[in-house]
Amino acid sequence: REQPHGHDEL
Amino acid sequence: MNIFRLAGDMTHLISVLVLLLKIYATKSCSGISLKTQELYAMVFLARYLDLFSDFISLYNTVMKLVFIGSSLAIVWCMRYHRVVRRSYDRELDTFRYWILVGACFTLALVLHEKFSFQEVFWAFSIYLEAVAILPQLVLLQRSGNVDNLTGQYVFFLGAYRAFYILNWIYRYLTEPRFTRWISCVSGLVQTALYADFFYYYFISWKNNAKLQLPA
Repeated sequence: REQPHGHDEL
Repeated sequence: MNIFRLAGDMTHLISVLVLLLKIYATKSCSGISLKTQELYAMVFLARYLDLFSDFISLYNTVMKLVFIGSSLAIVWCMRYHRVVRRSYDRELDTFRYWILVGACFTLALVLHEKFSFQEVFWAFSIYLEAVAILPQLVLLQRSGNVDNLTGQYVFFLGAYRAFYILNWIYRYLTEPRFTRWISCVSGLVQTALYADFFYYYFISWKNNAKLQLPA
């Protein structure tokens, strides 16, 4: 799932 | 989530646990760079500003809390714990890291995905993490022999970003619009900085000898 500013990684 | 990223996060978690074990079990932080620990605390605080604003998953939130909490706890321990602080190699850990912090922040102001407070700090955290290990590597070279737990800590810390590179390749191949140049280039630089450490770590493992980094 893409996040609003795209950072779904740690 | 893919297996490479999960392996990367678990390897990162293991590196934190190994460091906590070393400090807790030996009540000593000899061979550990406080400067690197402080840089990592800055990395996590700058990167996880969205901790309370964007809920991605329970796993994501828990891991962010673990990384922020452990890095701050280790910095506190090395600075203020009356037993542990005595074993800190103050005279060897002299890397002037504010130059790194300033350079990374300046770069983040120029190169970012979007010019917003959160995005600039996110890019700053990515650049800073790439060079955060430098004080630790310098300290290892100066302090000569490296105890096993410290060597394992640095090894796992370097290996986790290598797994992330595999994760980025996998996502690039499987997700249509996946591009993360800032993370990828920084991740490559970060992993490359460990190259000589990995080499000497492998040699010591092969010869079953003490890890020795050339001065």
